[in-house]
Amino acid sequence: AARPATLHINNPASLVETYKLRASRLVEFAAKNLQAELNRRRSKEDAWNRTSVDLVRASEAHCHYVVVKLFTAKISEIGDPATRAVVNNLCLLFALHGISKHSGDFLQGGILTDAQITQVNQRVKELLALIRPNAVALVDSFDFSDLFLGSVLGRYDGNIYENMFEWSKKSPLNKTQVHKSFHKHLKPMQAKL
Amino acid sequence: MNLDLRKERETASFNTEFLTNILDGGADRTRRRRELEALVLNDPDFKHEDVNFLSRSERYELAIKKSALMVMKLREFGIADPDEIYWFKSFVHHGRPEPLDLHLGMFLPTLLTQATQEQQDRFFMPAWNLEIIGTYAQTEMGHGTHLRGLETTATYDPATQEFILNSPTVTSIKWWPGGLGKTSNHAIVLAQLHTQGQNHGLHAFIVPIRQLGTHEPLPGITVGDIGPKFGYDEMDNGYLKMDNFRIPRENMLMKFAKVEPDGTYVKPLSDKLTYGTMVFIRSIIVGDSARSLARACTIAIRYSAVRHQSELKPGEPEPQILDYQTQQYKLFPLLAAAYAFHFVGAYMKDTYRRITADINDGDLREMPELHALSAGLKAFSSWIANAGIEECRMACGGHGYSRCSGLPDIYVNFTPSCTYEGENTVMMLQTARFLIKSYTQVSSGQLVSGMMSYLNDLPGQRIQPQQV
Repeated sequence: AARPATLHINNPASLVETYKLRASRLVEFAAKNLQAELNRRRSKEDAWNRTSVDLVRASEAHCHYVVVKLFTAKISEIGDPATRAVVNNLCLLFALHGISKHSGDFLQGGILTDAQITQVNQRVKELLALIRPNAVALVDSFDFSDLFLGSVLGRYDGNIYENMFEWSKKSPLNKTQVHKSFHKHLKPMQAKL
Repeated sequence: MNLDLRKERETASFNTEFLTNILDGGADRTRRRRELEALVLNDPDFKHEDVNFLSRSERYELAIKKSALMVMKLREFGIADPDEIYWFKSFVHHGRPEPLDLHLGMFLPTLLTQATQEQQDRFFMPAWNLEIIGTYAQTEMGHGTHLRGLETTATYDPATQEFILNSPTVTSIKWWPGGLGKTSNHAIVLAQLHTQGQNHGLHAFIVPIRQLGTHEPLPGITVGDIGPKFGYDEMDNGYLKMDNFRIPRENMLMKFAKVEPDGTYVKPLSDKLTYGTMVFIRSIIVGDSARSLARACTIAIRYSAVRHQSELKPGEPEPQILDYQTQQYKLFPLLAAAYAFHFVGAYMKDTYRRITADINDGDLREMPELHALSAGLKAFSSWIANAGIEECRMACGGHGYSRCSGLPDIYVNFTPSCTYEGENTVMMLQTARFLIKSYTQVSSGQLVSGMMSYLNDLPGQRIQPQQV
């Protein structure tokens, strides 16, 4: 594919291209290192083992590209404009955050420049603020019932503190005000001191 | 309703119902999922005390009780669609693993994909009716991911037309399979097939392990629970030792490979087909990564909207911790990942179903890529979700450490997915084999298709920094 003329950091499709370049560069890098090990007349198995760190990185880059590609493809299927806009921001955040976390891969291959990485990092912070007003609604959309979620902290009604107190009272240790261990162990010890 | 959460919901810029429908795959599926959930929520039979206050034995017994009830209710309500069974089961067990997981998730699907019609007639209905309760016994004490290293043997005896199943060493004892310890009375056992003096590698055998009715272990079978783990409290992960245990020839799953009555071995179309069940499970794990990460994000983000702490501006009231950029930076990329993996999981399930249909028509072309892709995505998604759930726990401060938060349970029940069904690093190396093979193909001038097609551009690709 032609290299992106410019990197549109607000266009998921442009980011898919960037991840594709990273994946193909890391696959090529691993393949060439494997060949170099083979040229040193190492057995196939030895060469494979001595390249396995590069091979794992190439696979991770491939999977990362596949996830960004499939996430991007999903956005175009969303009909409602408001919903599509919110999911688009999530997709951009996922892709840009990944570039930011693995910026070395993108810089090393000359895929992105230092200035572009700086832009990406800045855009990640802007997206955090954009997503902030919708964060609770985005998790509400998973539609987990309180029973399924099984969490006092994550209750739909947010009445956390009183329910945390009620939950703790049910601890088996609280079945009696004084646990039997006091009379069995502590009290006799105190009597002897 | 907590005022903070009320305000958050009032200021959202989109209708959550639309997004819920998209996640479910349509409004009708949302409606149906809620119907099934209401059946469980409103059923007093499924009510019980908080499992955090129960012992392991009590938790296992409660899980069995709910599973037995679940099976009866599935019959009563006529629920037979696999997705609906999965939903119903999740609601009954609150998304936790349960002793029938492998029966429903591996034993039945393996019968459907690897058994001959005759074997399905003999085993599928008793298994569907839970007269036969099965598990999938592949992993051994000494071997897991490296399947070719498995030591259990199945030696064919033409005189009696039987296979002799044997655990030759202590490290060959089957170890870990869910539901094996106390629940199952049958197991699909993966063993090295020996016939006419040849070892033909791993094949699958249906092995009865407990007497129907009494549930006592059969002679030659040593079976039990492996003991407490990091999580999975409700699951009786078990061990199985077979001492020259004989089964009829017809108990070898022979849809693809066969052993004739005289012991002649007939090769399968592709040795990858035995791995079919693993590809299916790995596709499911991508969806599990999404669900577990989504649950953890739900808890951490709602709590971060309720919790107020310290001061952003002197003299002002304590802000919601979700207003701190560092808290957003911890949680929002994980929220995005949960959505990403949800869509990828759905894609993998659809692709598995499509390619399985092709395989049934004898078209194996896409099997190698699916095998490689499911291995890599299983590793990629579970690594990120695993670390992400822990990040969510820490983002909730001290209360995240309490079991009342639900986060420890989500973590200890999800983290095994980084090592089961193929340890993640090994999975990534499996994917790498396919990548290198594709690269070699492109280097010799052959184009490749599918998710690898980007390699076709390699020779012409010159990478130069461009303007923003």
